Amino acid sequence: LPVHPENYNNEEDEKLVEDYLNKFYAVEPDPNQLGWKINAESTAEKLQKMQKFFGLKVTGKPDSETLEMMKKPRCGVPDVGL
Amino acid sequence: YGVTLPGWKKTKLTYRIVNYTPDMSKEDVDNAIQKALKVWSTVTPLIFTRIHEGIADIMIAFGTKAHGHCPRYFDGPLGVLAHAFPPGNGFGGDAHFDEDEDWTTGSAGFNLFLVAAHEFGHALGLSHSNDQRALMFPNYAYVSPSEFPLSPDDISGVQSIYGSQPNAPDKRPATPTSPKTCDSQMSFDAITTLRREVIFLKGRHLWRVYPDNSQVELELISTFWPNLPSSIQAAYENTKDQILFFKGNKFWVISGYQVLPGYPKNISTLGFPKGVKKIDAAVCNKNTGKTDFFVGDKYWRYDENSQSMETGYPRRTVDDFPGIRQKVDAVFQQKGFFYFFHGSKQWEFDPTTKKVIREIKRNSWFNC
Repeated sequence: LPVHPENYNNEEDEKLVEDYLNKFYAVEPDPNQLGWKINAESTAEKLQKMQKFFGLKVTGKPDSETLEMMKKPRCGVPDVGL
Repeated sequence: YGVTLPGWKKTKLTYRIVNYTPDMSKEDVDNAIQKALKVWSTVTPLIFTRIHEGIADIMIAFGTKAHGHCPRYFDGPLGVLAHAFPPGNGFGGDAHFDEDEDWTTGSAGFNLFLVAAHEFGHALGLSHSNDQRALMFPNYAYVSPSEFPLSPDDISGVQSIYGSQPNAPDKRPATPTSPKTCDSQMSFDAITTLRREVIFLKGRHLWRVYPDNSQVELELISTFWPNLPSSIQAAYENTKDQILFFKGNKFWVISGYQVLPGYPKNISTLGFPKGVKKIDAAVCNKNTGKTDFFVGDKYWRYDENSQSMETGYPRRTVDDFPGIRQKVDAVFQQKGFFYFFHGSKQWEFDPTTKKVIREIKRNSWFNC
């Protein structure tokens, strides 16, 4: 399910979360798998995966702790799906 | 740790520094890159050789936003600092650094040696680790370059692909450097009592000192508290048989071997103003139930009973602790006296008479 808009304090945070999850938690589907279905995970599922990776409370919501972690300088390599 | 197999099928790898950042001298960049590769060759059979033209296995370049034909883009200052590709042809093994960042040899900006060591982990086939003490943890964390940056998790990961150095005594991850207990240059990050013991913390290690029977044990912090980061900055034992550890604007409360749930918390929850970004040292006076937090040349006093910061603080440290003039690196209480540490010095202070009793060697507790 999409993350409810009221979970965001502002548009900036909403964009931050989307960019972050697309950059580091979008499982890059393997186009070589014939007939593979688009299994794009939902934002909430990617958020839960990110929260689990960083040892945060797994809520599936962009809480302040999660946003704070997303704002930290980091490596550009995805955390999943290599 | 995570790996992207199969890794390189050879142990002799070449690297080439394609261009430089204007933030650092070429020599400093060369040194940072060489040192970062040495981190990995120390714990594997890998050998890195520099070439100055042509295609190397590991091509190292600085760029901004969309750079060359790289499929990944940078995002301006902060955010993404660098990226690298797992072993292979073409981009495989290459490492790119965002020129919109401030690259340095120290703790300001982003330390090129530390970021490069992380990226070269990717170039060898490691992916990110969710162990917060690992170099391969995704977020940037500054540790003193004198500290060997690989954690046991990093070493296990890279050795799962390449094995350890051929002449290493055993296949377990080589524990690269343990601090020398009797090193006369030793300084401490933080010190706390723990019931009848005194715990000295430095980098990734701690010493457990039993003053009564002059026994000293050196351990990894992660042996006791796997969730604690290294390089703790302050620590103290409160009146409830708990220890509090501080790093940056966060603190953890430990009861026994357990980090209490809900931690780390922000130090502002203790009553510090937003401007306080870190604590240098802390000690709870068991006779009064008051904890003194030292920040720069000042200190705050916290009442453990009412769980609140006392009014009228901060005060200048030297006004209430005559003779303790410099920033406090670490402090603890033993048999009623406070022991203050700064750099190479240690002072024994009587909080009742408010007098320095004597100055002693900093490693006097280790029976060297």
